[in-house]
Amino acid sequence: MASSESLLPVSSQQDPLSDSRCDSIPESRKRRPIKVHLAVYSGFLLIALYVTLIITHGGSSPKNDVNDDTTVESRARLAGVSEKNNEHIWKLSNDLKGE
Amino acid sequence: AFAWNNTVLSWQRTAFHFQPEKNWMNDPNGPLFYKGWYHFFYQYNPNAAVWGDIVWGHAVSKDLIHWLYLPFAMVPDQWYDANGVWTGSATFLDDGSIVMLYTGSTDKFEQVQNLAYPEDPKDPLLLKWTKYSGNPVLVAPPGIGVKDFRDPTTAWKTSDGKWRITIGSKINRTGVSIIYDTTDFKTYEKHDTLLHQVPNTGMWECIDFYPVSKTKDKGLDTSVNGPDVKHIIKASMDDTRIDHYAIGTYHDSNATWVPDNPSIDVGISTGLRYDYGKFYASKTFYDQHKGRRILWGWIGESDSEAADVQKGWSSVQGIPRTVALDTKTGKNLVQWPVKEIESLRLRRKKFHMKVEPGTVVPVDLGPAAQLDIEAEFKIKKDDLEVVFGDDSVEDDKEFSCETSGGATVRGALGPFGFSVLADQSLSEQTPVYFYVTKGKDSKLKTFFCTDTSRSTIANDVVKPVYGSFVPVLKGEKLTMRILVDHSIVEGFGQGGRTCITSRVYPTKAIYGATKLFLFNNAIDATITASFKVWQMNSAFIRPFSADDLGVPSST
Repeated sequence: MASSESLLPVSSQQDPLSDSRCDSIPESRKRRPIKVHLAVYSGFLLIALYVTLIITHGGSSPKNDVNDDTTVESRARLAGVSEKNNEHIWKLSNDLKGE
Repeated sequence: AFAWNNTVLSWQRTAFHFQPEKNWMNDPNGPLFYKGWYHFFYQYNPNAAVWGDIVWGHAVSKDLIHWLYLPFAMVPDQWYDANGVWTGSATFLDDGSIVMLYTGSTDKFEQVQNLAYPEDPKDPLLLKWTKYSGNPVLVAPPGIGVKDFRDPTTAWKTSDGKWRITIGSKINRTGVSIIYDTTDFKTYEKHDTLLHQVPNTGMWECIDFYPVSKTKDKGLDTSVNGPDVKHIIKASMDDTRIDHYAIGTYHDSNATWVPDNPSIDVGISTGLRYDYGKFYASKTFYDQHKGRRILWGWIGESDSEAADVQKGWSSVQGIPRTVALDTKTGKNLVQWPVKEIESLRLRRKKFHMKVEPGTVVPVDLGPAAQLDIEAEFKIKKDDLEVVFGDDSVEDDKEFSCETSGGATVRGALGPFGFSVLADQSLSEQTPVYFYVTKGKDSKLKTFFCTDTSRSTIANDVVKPVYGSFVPVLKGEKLTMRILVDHSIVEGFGQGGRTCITSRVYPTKAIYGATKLFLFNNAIDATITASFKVWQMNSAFIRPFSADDLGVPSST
């Protein structure tokens, strides 16, 4: 899970809330950087959220779900004996790779 | 998928492991010794290199190694086996005659049990088999699914003179072993109690049930029982395709079996396994000719069905192994390739090498695709002291062959062993190795592993790291034996306490480019290896011909 610090832009080395910063910038210009920063943070936040979603849901995109439902049983399984080939192992590992 | 070509695929055929000339093979069936010949029957598809249309293939040999193909013993020609003549077992009656019980998949795909017997008991080759006119002799009892009722065992005698068999099945998720008594193999009386059952193990296929001696390493006939006997239940787990066994005590009076250690009961994932690699549907028989119990195991493929169809065949059988209780530990079986395999040994080379940490040494012996390797390893005493003498070195609870990254992950005292089927650049290789860790209360804990993850650059191959803990008793050296035969590698750790069979499909380390290396990937330990390597001849497995009738017996 990426930590929020790593997403902060490098330029914000100083503490954005420190008093010194407040004095040195006129009111109108001060408002614009805050808006820009907000937009950037929310963008990063959205990306982080999306990445988290992918990781927690095993990268299953709808097509993979469809694959899961369409697993065709092999001749052996249909006939009533244990699986005799490896195809399901690749399917399994493909799913894992998808992740 | 990898672009397989015939040159690479042709190399995969084995030289001394049993396999049909072409097409699909699986379970071993009804193995026996009769009138001077070893008989091997097997599940076989005469039409394709994939499972289906199953008949009973048949082969004979004088020594369990040089096999001769015979005509099919039984084919699906009745309603009760129309969809396949499936797995079964042989029983010798008191008069020396043979009965065969096998599963038929009926015209409605239901699983029933059928009786067959040799048409001419005087024929040592048992070429023709008669199916009992009253088949099927057993159908699935109430509560058992018609597709969960297969693979009857060899029968054994009860104290009141009846014959007894068991058949695996499942009830919900519980694996079960159903018991029947009979006097004539035509009518049966089902027991209300089960021989044994283990929850959450799923369907039990290919059950095997047999006695082992607690005191001698020889085999016992299936009907033997007594105070110096333990009984083995082995079942093939339909869910995981792993053969598990457990050691316990059989009570003839109520036809039940109790495990010595319930925490490693039949089918429990941490339980005992004949083989920690590819080894399934195994079956033993008592070889009355030499007083030993022999274990057959089906070794499936780890490549794709498409590759099997392209090469025209699928699966081999393991080299038949003697199996007995480990009389030193009493807690595991030991398996060893039958002695007759040594008849294939050609040129031998002996080596004695000290190998420093982080070293790979080429073993100069010419072609390395058909080998028999016997090796002993010693770890330099001081290096052991460093690890075991220092309490600050914590024990390595986490190690396991399958999940610890294979032979490239270095530890203080391992891995070390051989890299077989390797090419000169080691871009393809199959390490078979020991990994020694510090176990609880500073005891040495040893693992025997085979790493197939770099056995081929092909991507449509299953390439696990196989293996397990191997018991090493005080004063024992670390020993391993490896049989290399093209696309199969059989490893035997510590005299056969832990065995690993692997299927590998190199694309470069083939023909003359196949090499053998000795390696020591430990960080701290210097090891000394003393080993012998034999080049192995082919077994020339071929169709039976009239002049084979004069084949001299192996004894």
